[in-house]
Amino acid sequence: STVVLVFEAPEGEMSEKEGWDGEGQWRKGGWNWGVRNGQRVKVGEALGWV
Amino acid sequence: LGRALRDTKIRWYPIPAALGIGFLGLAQLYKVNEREKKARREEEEGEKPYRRKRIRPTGPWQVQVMSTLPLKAMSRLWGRFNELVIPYYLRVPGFKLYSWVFGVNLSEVSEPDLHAYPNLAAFFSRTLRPGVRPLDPNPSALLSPADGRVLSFGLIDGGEVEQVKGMTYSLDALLGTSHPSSAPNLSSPSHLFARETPAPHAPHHVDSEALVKRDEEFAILNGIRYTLPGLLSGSPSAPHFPPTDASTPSLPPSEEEVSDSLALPWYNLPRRTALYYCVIYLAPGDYHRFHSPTAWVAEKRRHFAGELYSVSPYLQRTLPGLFTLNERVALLGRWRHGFFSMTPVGATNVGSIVINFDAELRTNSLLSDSAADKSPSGFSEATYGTASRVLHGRALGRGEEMGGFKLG
Repeated sequence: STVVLVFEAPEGEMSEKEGWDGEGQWRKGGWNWGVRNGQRVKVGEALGWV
Repeated sequence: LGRALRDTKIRWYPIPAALGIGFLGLAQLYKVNEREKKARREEEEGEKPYRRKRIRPTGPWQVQVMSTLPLKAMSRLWGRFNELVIPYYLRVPGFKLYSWVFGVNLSEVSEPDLHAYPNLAAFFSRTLRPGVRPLDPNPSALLSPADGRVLSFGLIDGGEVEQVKGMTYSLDALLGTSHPSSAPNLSSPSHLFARETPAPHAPHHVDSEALVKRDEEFAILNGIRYTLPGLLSGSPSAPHFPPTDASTPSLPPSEEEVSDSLALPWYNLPRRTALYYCVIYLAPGDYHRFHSPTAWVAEKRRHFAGELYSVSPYLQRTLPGLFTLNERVALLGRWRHGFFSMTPVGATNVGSIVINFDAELRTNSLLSDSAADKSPSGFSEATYGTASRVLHGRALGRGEEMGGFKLG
């Protein structure tokens, strides 16, 4: 079984100060992913944040 | 005849239990298959101008073979089989073996006495001890709705969701459209999410008094009193609405006032937004209930009665558009940043999807399949507008259990 999330979130602005998170550049005030492909997650862990 | 009946000696022979179970299983499979064939034949004979054709997937020979199997019938049979009561003394070794094979952490299970689970179906939809899944403290974080593996995630570009590298499917195919005949605008979620619900083809409408009563006090979730702006931000500590003033008597807000106070209406965001997606795969040993990833309002539910292919990573690589073929329940709504949807997708062994606040939903059943198949849009839709007249939907708290998957 699978759960698919589709959501709208702010794009934000590119922030060079924040650096790289491995998947892409961090976005100031926008959506940032906190996971990697293939990573195991559990209920309540953050997938990303604004 | 009388003499033969009187004098014939009756001799009983033991039949091995496995043979008996196998025979019953085959008989049941045959019966279900015949019933489905009959239903399909009847549907084809009827003059339905909007009748949907069964989709035959393309792919390697494994996919072609799989597409000929009665997957839904097999899934239902599997569900029935797993509801058989396991003998008391076999439960602990059986569940321990299952846990060892699929990596279940038994120390997290809410019921430590494995004898309490009468069958594998009950063990599969087990609950966890309170506190073993702490929520991320960051209030602006989007939480994982389930235990599992992140298969893919990213930005939705031009309405296309990437299943795996190089394979994409349309967002419309996954979640459906509000206006099936019109050309959708793939750069925006607005075509998926019309506020003027229900859609004209909706076969039924969730209109439960219980839902209304439960959420009339819209600000109470899990015993915590939320103010409305706080509800959508996930924080119970947001200021009260309307602002209370000691010199003036505080009156309850009117519905219009409360609606106006929704801080971030999805259609008029002050900032530029984008659509993102994330796919989480649940392996057989994982905890199979799903929770709300954020504070949001579910406004409608769409049930797509598709097939029940396996959703294993292998098949996801080989079968394009797998999620748009399988049976799924798309919950559409809004959160503080705009559109929000959560779609549990079924699989062969885990065909049934349960939504806790939707008693009318029936998945992996002949009746629901028929209702969805007869719909011109390919799904049956229900709205949760009556759950809360203020929020126009079912309010869900951060980390709240929403439902789960069941075997078969």
